[in-house]
Amino acid sequence: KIPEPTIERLPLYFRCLSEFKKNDVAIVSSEEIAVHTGLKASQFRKDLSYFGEFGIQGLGYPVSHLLDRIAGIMQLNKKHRAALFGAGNLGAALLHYPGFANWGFKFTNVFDNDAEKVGQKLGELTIENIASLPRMLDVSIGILAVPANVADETSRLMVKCGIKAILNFTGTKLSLPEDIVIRNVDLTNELAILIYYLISRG
Amino acid sequence: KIPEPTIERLPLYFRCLSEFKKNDVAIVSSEEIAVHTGLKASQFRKDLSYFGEFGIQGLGYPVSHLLDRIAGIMQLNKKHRAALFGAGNLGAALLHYPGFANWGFKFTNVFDNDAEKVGQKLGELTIENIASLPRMLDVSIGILAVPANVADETSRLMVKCGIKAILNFTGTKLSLPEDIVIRNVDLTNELAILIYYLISRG
Ligand SMILES: NC(=O)c1ccc[n+]([C@@H]2O[C@H](COP(=O)([O-])OP(=O)(O)OC[C@H]3O[C@@H](n4cnc5c(N)ncnc54)[C@H](O)[C@@H]3O)[C@@H](O)[C@H]2O)c1
Ligand SMILES: NC(=O)c1ccc[n+]([C@@H]2O[C@H](COP(=O)([O-])OP(=O)(O)OC[C@H]3O[C@@H](n4cnc5c(N)ncnc54)[C@H](O)[C@@H]3O)[C@@H](O)[C@H]2O)c1
Repeated sequence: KIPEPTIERLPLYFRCLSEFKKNDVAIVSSEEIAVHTGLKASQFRKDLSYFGEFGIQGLGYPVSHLLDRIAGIMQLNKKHRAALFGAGNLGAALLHYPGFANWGFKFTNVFDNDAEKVGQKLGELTIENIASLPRMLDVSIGILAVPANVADETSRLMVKCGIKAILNFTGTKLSLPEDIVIRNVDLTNELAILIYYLISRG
Repeated sequence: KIPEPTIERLPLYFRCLSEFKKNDVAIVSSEEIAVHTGLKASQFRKDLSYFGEFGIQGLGYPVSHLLDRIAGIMQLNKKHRAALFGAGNLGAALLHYPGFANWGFKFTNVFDNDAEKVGQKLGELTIENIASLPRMLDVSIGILAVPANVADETSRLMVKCGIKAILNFTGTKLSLPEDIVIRNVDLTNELAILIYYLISRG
């Protein structure tokens, strides 16, 4: 089993190696990776060791080959379809962001309960009424951007639609079956932690 | 020195205790905290031990007292002024979010370089031209929501304006002086990690 902190660093290595590739760099050392990511060179070598041997002794790491391997591990070459729940400020910002497509990610549905929003366009999609659910959706990922007080019920509805992984922005702990992958992004927490470090440096 | 994972859990305890207080619960056990936050009861006790003695032997933790102590530790009672850099989709969603005010956080300025946006209203603020900087801003926190390719130069400009802490959404590593607190929120990484766990459960 690969430790979670290692998984969390893989996208950073991927982005960093993509920059090297863009600049036609063929081979990099772990020290160069360290400088660009702010992580330790020994950490980079250790993280990669979970996935097999990559470096060429005395030379370094072949950029293209390593990029393909990480893309394979993270399944970045595959297409991932996702549904957005909550067409509010944050939902709209996520839907409009072109960067997600680089990771093979595509929004295919967006749901809301606001009668004034249903039927409107958001990006290339038309906002659907959440009351039309549950039905099986051809998506594996759900983005939860509804108000916190309806987070739980909406997440249970997502699971009834066949969604297996949820990116949860509501700051609420979701109680879902074990097999559902949940990733919590809490912007309020991030701010509170920033303030703590600002004051404690003070 | 308090470990970073402990600091990162404090807002979760604060939110959980606030719920208990709202429901007029006077005393809670660490087990009840564990159920509501999804964290281990032993972790809660260990985290609190860094800040002194809180529990009453055999009774539990007094909710109001503990809330005040955590608010004090996290400086949540103080007002924190912040400037937003980048009045785009994400910046607008952050600025419109009422939840930040609960943590004493207030946007006082918003800067952009788009001539069509400068002078427009965003919430209660008027978008200012970033070309008017540097000047000393009466803010301690900066939110960085500009495109990745101008992240570095914009962050250096923020530091010249007296900003001491930056919440960075650009996914770019910032190279700033040691005394500047940086917190990186990378939504693309979160998505990539979610996909990895979805596939590896596969
Ligand atoms: N905007 C931010 O910067 C920010 C920061 C921290 C946390 N959050 C969290 O992210 C979530 C979204 O925030 P936001 O700023 O976009 O809020 P918002 O109010 O702008 O959007 C919420 C959307 O959800 C819809 N909605 C309400 N009930 C629904 C239901 N039962 N089913 C489907 N849709 C429903 C609303 O009609 C609205 O369009 C919230 O949980 C919020 O606490 C947002
Ligand atoms: N929207 C998302 O869901 C999302 C997801 C992941 C990462 N991000 C990152 O967050 C940041 C903001 O994303 P967004 O979706 O709001 O982008 P956006 O393009 O909607 O907004 C960027 C804003 O920055 C302004 N800007 C450009 N150059 C500037 C400069 N030199 N000085 C000041 N302002 C400048 C633009 O005029 C625009 O208003 C980007 O770095 C993006 O990579 C956003």
